[in-house]
Amino acid sequence: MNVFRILGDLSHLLAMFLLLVKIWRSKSCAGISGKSQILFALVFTTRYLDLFSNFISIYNTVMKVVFLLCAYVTVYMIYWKFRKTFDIENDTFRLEFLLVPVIGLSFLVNYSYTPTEVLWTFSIYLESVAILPQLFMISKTGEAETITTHYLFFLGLYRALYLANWIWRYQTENFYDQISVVSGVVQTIFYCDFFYLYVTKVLKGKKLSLP
Amino acid sequence: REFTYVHDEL
Repeated sequence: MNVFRILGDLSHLLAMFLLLVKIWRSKSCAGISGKSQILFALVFTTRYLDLFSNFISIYNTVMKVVFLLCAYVTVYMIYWKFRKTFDIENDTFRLEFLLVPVIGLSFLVNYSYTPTEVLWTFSIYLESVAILPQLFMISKTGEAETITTHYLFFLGLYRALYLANWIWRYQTENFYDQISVVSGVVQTIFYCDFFYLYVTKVLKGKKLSLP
Repeated sequence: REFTYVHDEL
C-alpha cells in the first residue's frame, strides 16, 4: 500500500459520497446518468466476487463492501426513490455498444480462462468505459451541476492516482498488471477533456456549460 | 491447471 493507492481509493470513495450527497440533498438525480451508475454497480459486482473466497486485508474487505453499497444505493435512488426526477430522455447512450465489445474482449484477453477471472477482466474493461453514458449525457444537455462536476473530478483523480500507484509498484515491487494498466490509461484519457473544462470553468466559479 | 491471479487492488 502506497500513498498514491490510498489517496486514489479515498478519492474514489469521496466521488461516490459526493454523488449520494447531491442526490440526497437536492432530492433529485437530474443530470445523472442512471446507465453509468448501473454499469458501475455491475463493475463492482463482477469484480468483488472474491469477497468471501479471497481475503486480502480488513481494509480491502471493508472498502469492497462500502463500494458495493454505495453503487447499489445510488442505483436505488435513481431508479426507485427519486425516479420522477431522473432525466431519462437524455440518458440515451446505447449500452450494447459498450457491453458487446467488453464481453468479447474479456473472453479474448484475460489471465486465465476461468469464470471468476473472466468476470474480473470484464469488470476492469467495463470500468474503463462505464463513465461514457454520463459524459455523453453532459455533452447532450450541454451542462452539468457543479456538484456533478466535482463527482466527475474525483472519479478522474482516482484513476490518475492509480496510474501513479502502478508506476510506484513497478519501481518498488516490480509488480505490474497489464490488463489493469492498459484499461486504466484508456479510462484516464476519457477524463482529460473534462479535466480541462473543470480547471478552466468550474474552479473559476463558473457553471460547466458547453457552447 | 487451476490458476488464481492475485487481485489485491480495488
